[in-house]
Amino acid sequence: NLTEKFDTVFKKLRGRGRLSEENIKDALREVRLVLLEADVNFRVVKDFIAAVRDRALGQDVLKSLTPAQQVIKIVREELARLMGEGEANTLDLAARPPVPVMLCGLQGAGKTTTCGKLALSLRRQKRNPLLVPADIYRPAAIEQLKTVGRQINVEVFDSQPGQDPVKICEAARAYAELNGFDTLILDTAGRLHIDSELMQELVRIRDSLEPREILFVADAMTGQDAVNVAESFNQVLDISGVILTKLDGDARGGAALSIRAVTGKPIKLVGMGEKLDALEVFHPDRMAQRILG
Amino acid sequence: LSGHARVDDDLLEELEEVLITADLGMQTTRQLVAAVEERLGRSEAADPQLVRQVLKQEMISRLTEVDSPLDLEQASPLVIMVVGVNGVGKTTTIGKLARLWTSRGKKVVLGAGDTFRAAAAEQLAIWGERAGVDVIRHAEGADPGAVAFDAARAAVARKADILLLDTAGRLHTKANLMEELKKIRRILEREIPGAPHETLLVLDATTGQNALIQARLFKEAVEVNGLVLTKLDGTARGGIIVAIANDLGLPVRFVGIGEGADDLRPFDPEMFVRALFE
Ligand SMILES: Nc1nc2c(ncn2[C@@H]2O[C@H](COP(=O)(O)OP(=O)(O)OP(=O)(O)O)[C@@H](O)[C@H]2O)c(=O)[nH]1
Ligand SMILES: Nc1nc2c(ncn2[C@@H]2O[C@H](COP(=O)(O)OP(=O)(O)OP(=O)(O)O)[C@@H](O)[C@H]2O)c(=O)[nH]1
Ligand SMILES: [Mg+2]
Ligand SMILES: [Mg+2]
Repeated sequence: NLTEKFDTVFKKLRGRGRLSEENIKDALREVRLVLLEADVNFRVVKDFIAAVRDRALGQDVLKSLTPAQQVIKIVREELARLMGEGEANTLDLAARPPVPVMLCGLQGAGKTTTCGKLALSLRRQKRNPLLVPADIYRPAAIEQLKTVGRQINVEVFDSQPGQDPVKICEAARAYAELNGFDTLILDTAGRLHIDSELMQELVRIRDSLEPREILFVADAMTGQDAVNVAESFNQVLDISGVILTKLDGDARGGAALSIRAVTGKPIKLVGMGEKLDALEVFHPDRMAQRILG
Repeated sequence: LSGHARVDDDLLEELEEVLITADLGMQTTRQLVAAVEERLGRSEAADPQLVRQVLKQEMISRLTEVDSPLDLEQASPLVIMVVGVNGVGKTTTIGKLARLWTSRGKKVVLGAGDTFRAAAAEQLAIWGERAGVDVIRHAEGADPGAVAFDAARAAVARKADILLLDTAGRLHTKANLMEELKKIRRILEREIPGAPHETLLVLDATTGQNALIQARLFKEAVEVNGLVLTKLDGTARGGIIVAIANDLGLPVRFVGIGEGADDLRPFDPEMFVRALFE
């Protein structure tokens, strides 16, 4: 782990007296390797190291009796700050009901399951959500959301594979207004950020429904490509936040840093399992620790 | 003056960026660069074009080395178990393989071995319908071992050429779920000696270094002998399969390039490496 690597780097210095800039640079080289191994994007790592270097070359590190600890502390603080420490990361549901919340992202990221998790969590907060199946492409996608709704006793708007996703969402909104639902959870089909037609479909849903939250759902094990995907979704939709899924695995989750760096948007929630109660609030400092291994 | 080649630092950084952003990982990247330096003379290492060319050849040869075709005739029914973590494209890939082999005149049967996830069997049933093949399924929540058993029985009774067994997505870190996979494998073995003849691990091209760990752990648990790399129609390069070829000797059998029934291609190392550098 990083502490051990630094101890190796700094052990060579013991007895040689003062720490030099070269020593610090060696330590930062180790940090770079750790971050790349954790799947943080190549360019994001470069920028991060440059940002940390100035603090790391400061007098308090060079004169410190425990330079390894000092550098690690700086790296951890910078990382946590970048991950959004101190930022508000709750869902914004302050609007006239029914408040639309739209989930989007690549194929297989965990959107449909997360819609269910969100619905359960909102119900436990005494809200009355309506699940809306707007994925008309994937075989049995609508059935999947309906099954999820049954499991948690949340109503699912009835849609069919032949219909237009925008019309489905509009009809769901009308249904929600008529029947007293206060939140609309829109499940959209997985799609590639480079599929302009499908990205335009999301724009049309957004323009018509004006969702309070547009949540980009990303798999925690995503690699270098995370920057490309997140940047596209953000540029096209101006996402309001990110949900990171499958954090119950052992992926280091460097994609989280990449996504933050390129979008500046808050990571609000994390998926911690396949069951519908496995949704947690995002903790920037814990994520920083996990990325550093 | 020993003539030991060393790629110059600027070129090195450029190559590192290409390989690392393609998800090869630092370790495999360094190994490849070292291999290239070994193959080149001092003056040659200064030629960026030549270095790039030798690097590509090195990658292609490593992939070709582990490449082995899937022999469909090795048993009847040939039993293929499809495994992998959540959401990578297992069920969709089975749909594509059903289409591919049916179009080649093979009798294919599908086993809806995911009895856990909502509407998993329904999803596979639709793919079965599209390919015109039988799908063996139980109710949601049933024992996946029972589905494996029935699917094996049905494949034999119906004289199928190929049985494709779908399994629920699972993280390799969940010991009990990996045990379940081993149990399913034992059931197949008991019912059809030698089964599963092929265990395909499906990997998502957007996954980073964790794919190497997935491959390692699934291989340890259920003797994976081939990979399918999906979602290569996106912008991710899937370079982790070079690391996997290196460290685990596993070949990629097919690549997924879309969500339709025909969006599957046999793996071509040269095409893969060329696309990686584009
Ligand atoms: N372990 C784990 N699995 C998850 C998590 N979230 C979702 N999954 C699983 O990931 C797989 C994909 O989930 P879906 O909800 O179908 O993903 P999706 O984004 O809706 O997929 P598409 O609609 O095809 O784009 C399923 O097997 C889920 O059970 C999580 O936090 N942890
Ligand atoms: N673009 C693209 N999408 C793919 C490809 N293969 C699968 N998908 C999509 O990925 C999503 C997940 O596919 P599934 O087949 O449900 O994945 P799975 O591994 O069976 O998922 P679980 O059973 O939930 O673990 C679906 O939306 C598929 O259409 C591919 O090659 N390219
Ligand atoms: Mg879905
Ligand atoms: Mg599946």
